[in-house]
Amino acid sequence: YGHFAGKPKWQKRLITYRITQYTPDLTQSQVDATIAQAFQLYSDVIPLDFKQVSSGTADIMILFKGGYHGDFYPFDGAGGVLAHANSPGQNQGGDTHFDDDETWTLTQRGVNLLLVAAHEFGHALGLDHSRDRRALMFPTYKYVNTNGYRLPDDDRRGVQALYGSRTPVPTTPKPKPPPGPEPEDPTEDPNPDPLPNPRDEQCSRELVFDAATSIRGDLFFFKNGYYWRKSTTFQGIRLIKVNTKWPRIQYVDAAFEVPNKDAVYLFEGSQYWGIRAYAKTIISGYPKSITSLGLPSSVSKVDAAVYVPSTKKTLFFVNNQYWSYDEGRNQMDLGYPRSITQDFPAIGSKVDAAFENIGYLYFSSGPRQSEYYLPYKRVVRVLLNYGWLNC
Amino acid sequence: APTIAPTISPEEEDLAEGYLTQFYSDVGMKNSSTRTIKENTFSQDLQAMQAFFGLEVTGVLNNETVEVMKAPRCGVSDISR
Repeated sequence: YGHFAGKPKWQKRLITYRITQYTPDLTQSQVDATIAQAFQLYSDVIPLDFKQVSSGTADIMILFKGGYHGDFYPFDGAGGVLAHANSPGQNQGGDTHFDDDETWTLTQRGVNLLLVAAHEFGHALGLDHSRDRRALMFPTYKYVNTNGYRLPDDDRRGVQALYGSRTPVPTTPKPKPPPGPEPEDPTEDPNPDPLPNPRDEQCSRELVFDAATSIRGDLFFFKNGYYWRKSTTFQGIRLIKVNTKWPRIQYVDAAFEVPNKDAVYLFEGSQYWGIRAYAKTIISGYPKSITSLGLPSSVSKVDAAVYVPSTKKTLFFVNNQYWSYDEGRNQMDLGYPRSITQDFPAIGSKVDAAFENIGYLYFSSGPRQSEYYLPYKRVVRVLLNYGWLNC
Repeated sequence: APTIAPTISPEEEDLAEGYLTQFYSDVGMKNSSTRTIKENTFSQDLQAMQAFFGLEVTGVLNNETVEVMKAPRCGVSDISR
């Protein structure tokens, strides 16, 4: 990796950016989400945060335009130079320009915006070009699969050399599991990983989920800080550690998707995170306290949550009670909490995980799962959790 | 003996000059229309570019080097300023 002469860098933690001209190749929200995702590749590894502003002068001004575009470095039409950016500093420092004579996409067609934006933001943060062909900061463009894309090592080391590395945000520690038998060897760590990898439980009839949700058609089943992803496109089930996808989230107690908001919410102890369903990036301003939803401060964690598209309500399950939240009015409905058994007979008195899938609600209680058809207000089938994991 | 057709066309030589001016000249990102570069600078800059991309450093323009110059890329210079 390389730095610019004099190693210019930002001297503050919160960097603002503003997109003043968009490309017609993508919707504005796609551009916003992709630019945010590109910045998040850096905020995941260095202690800087990035905030989009929509007026005034931001630290990093961003535009899409072909040919002459206001500086002394006109673009050259399709191909050739795709974009450029200035090193950190006042005024034009950090400003980033994309050649709108290119065809900007979110795929391998044309020019992938995430990859180029992430490269240019490397410059805007103080990285020069790298000679490592595998590095994002290598000068020439080469498409790579951007699913789950993270900064390559060379770039991560280069940007951490300037800003240090982001230490994981201390989250409220998960209540310690009841102490197990004393380890035979006192020097041996009784539990190297605070929560054991659930790989061996995938096909166990006793499998209990921590949380479950849909995300854009795929199903995510959370357990011990990992999740199984049941995809509509990929074959097989993948087991992924939560904090490799969202480094600031260690485990998930509850999760739900609100498709018409393109958002997924992941609950961790007494806080929750908003995530863009499309880009899978954390929405700025999160995490928030669960009390901001209207839950009482006596609630220290949410057991399960599910959004019901037909009523536009989100149900929050805590111990043997539940709340109803109106996603249209963004507030809790009156008259809650209510008893789970009173309104959802036969699903059990406590819900560990809940999700919606093609019109049915699935409530997990222990290893059992009730398939519930809301219009009839009754359980249609009883399944076992592991049945979703292609066993 | 038939004269061997030059492997590098005049257009590609122009492309190379513009490329080196923009990404390997000694100051910042240069606007190629405002600068012509002398032969020795051309060879030196070409060697710097070939070294950066891990090509054989000959200081002479060849097809492999031209291919790299044609690849879509970032507009920021490759030499630290």
